[in-house]
Amino acid sequence: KSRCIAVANQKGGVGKTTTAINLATAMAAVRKKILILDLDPQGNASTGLGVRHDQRAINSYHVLIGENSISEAIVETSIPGLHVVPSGVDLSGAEIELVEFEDRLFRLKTALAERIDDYDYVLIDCPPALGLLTVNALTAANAVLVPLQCEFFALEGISHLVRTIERIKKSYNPDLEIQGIVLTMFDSRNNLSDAVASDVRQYFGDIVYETVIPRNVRVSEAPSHGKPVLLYDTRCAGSQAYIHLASEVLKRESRL
Amino acid sequence: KSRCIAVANQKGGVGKTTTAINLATAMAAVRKKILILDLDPQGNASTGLGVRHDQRAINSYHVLIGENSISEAIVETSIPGLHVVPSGVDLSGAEIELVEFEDRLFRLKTALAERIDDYDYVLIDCPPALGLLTVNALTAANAVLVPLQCEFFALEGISHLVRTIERIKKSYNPDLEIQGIVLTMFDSRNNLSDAVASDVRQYFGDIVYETVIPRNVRVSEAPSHGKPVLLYDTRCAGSQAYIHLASEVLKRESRL
Ligand SMILES: Nc1ncnc2c1ncn2[C@@H]1O[C@H](COP(=O)(O)OP(=O)(O)OP(=O)(O)O)[C@@H](O)[C@H]1O
Ligand SMILES: Nc1ncnc2c1ncn2[C@@H]1O[C@H](COP(=O)(O)OP(=O)(O)OP(=O)(O)O)[C@@H](O)[C@H]1O
Ligand SMILES: [Mg+2]
Ligand SMILES: [Mg+2]
Repeated sequence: KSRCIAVANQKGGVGKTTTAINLATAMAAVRKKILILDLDPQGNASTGLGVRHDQRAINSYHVLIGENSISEAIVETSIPGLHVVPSGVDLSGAEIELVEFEDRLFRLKTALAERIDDYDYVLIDCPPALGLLTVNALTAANAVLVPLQCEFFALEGISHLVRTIERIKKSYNPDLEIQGIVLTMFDSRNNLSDAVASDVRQYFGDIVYETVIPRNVRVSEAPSHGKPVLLYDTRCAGSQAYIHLASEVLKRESRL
Repeated sequence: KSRCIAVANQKGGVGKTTTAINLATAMAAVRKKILILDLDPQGNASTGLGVRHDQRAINSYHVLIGENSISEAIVETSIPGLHVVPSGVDLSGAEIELVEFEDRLFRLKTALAERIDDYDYVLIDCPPALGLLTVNALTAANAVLVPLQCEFFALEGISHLVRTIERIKKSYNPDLEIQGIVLTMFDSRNNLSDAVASDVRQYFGDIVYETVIPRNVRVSEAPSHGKPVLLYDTRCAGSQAYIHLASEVLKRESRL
């Protein structure tokens, strides 16, 4: 049975896109069929997977407002088993347009239903906000994976995110669980990273994955080559960490 | 005559809040009267300036929907001459509520009019999106200051941001100009930073400030002490860069 995981955090720049594309690549490498849904108007997930701009004419905006089916938007990537629904800049106006729809909270869930059974996992890359786009991801998802940057400002918003997930679970999606919290951009030279990491582990316990993603320059170089770091430099610390994370995520999934 | 500057970029985590609070502090240090408007539901600017949660009961959300006047929301900080309109989590639902108002694009501009003449500068810290909140900032502002992180993904969205500013200028706010683009989190050990910086200077020319903000751990430590880095560690490279940036911004302002 296929599963849908939303990669979400309203704090900006914490590694949502980097986590979504590398986790997806690692899962595709172990023969899982994966669909990445780019729900961020910036289209970083589409770019990070090498989807050209001419392949984004039909995108997640058109799927949400009902102009096209999800099948028409799906693009294959150079990675076997990994498909993408790209995003487009129109998406930044989607929130205001979605308000008009009766079923505005479930547009994504309904659109996904057509193809979800073709994939083992659907990963949704969310924008840095808790507006209608992220809410659509949370009502469509079975689980949420939360990247958390080891910085003070990033720690601040986490309780608001958890409260929002609880609210969606209670009112709209009883299935919804937090799959886990992954610490990102951990810099061992910086005491702040340690302090944030130990605070998070103390507060959230086992929800936090053992795998920690280190700050690693190869990770930030990969997008300019249109590849996930897993393909750009498999042996670097960033890639190795995402491979470990994928096995941890799959282990938790198998325990369900 | 007072001026309003929106600190905006839809890419997340590029240094909008850090730039807004440190620029404001540096300007207050040379006796300018400054109001910071926190328009981000995360409230990082409020936290970074030491505004307690009990001081945020009336915030930018209540001002935007018209429940309170801006005067009722203004809080003094421990920095002489620097006041703040804090934000609250209600703000994350504001975009959907604002859609109902006829004057939804100008709610902030109208609300600010009551007190804008009491300040030399109003700096607006925008959320990481180009939705109604940022559009309200762009119709209220005279100028936009764009922090641009020296990373590939951050480069991608810049043309969309510039097109949005042009569109707002043409349709709603003929005054609006880009005051400048500031390169942030520049890491001299990393070739990517150099590559991005030279691309940006080549494309935008003199719009880019000479001052470059280096990646500097003291900057990311300061928020946990509720202080801008300018007060937390005045001598560090990050603070020195923000002092230079403030003098560059004021120089450009005096040329108007
Ligand atoms: N482990 C890492 N080491 C170094 N750089 C990283 C790492 N993870 C992500 N980055 C870089 O940090 C920046 C932010 O990451 P990313 O864009 O994935 O975050 P995001 O949460 O998706 O941002 P947004 O909120 O804008 O969607 C990017 O330039 C990315 O390349
Ligand atoms: N020059 C710097 N050196 C090191 N860390 C920095 C620097 N500037 C900002 N940071 C840190 O990087 C993170 C992102 O910065 P900040 O929160 O200011 O960005 P933002 O654009 O306001 O993010 P958002 O899009 O979520 O509003 C913060 O944890 C901040 O402390
Ligand atoms: Mg992203
Ligand atoms: Mg911010």
